[in-house]
Amino acid sequence: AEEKEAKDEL
Amino acid sequence: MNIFRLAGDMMHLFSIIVLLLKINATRSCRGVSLKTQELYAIVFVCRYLDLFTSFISLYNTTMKLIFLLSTFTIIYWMRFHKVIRVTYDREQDTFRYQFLILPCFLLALVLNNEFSAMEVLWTFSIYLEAVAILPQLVLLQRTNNIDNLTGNYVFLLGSYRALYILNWIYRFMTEPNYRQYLVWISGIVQTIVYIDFFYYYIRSWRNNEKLSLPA
Repeated sequence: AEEKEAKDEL
Repeated sequence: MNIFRLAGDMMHLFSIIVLLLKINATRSCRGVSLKTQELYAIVFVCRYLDLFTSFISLYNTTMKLIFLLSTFTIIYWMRFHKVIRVTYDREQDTFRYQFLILPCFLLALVLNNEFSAMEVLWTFSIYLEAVAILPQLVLLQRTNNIDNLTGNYVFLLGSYRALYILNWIYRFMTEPNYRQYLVWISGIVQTIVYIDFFYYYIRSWRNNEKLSLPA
């Protein structure tokens, strides 16, 4: 989840 | 998603729309740097490798696809379109971007959050984007009589990352464990690169005169 959250920007 | 992030993404989207319109409407890419477009293609490919493996939101996937498709379309037009390609300033757009690509890649090998292929390439895309506009800025200095749409393109592109900085500040204050030091520093460097352009762009807009960058 942390990993996914970190890459939520373009 | 906060208002700064959305505004930043919209500025980025508008910059690409303005560029597509400029090239398509004027049938010309005079003053546009193919090198910057190719650097951005590398940035998007390396950053969106997880496009098909990790789904975050429809918005996220859609924007990634738009950025990828539009950049490759512009490159295709500038290289192969029979009318547009002849308007490309080949002799002026001479920035040797291997001097940007290699250092950014080496830095990404050394300075990253995790030494894995995906993470190093993602970090490389973050560093490369910070300097990707340089060939375009150099070309603008060499191009007299910059047309408004090209100037607007660069201004919108610069303002998108400036708005992202506000987004990072907002997230830093509201999300306790949100930290992206490498992205933050790179984004600040990217915005600093534009400051010179912003000054001349806003001055030309205030004085209602043609935009021109000093050589």
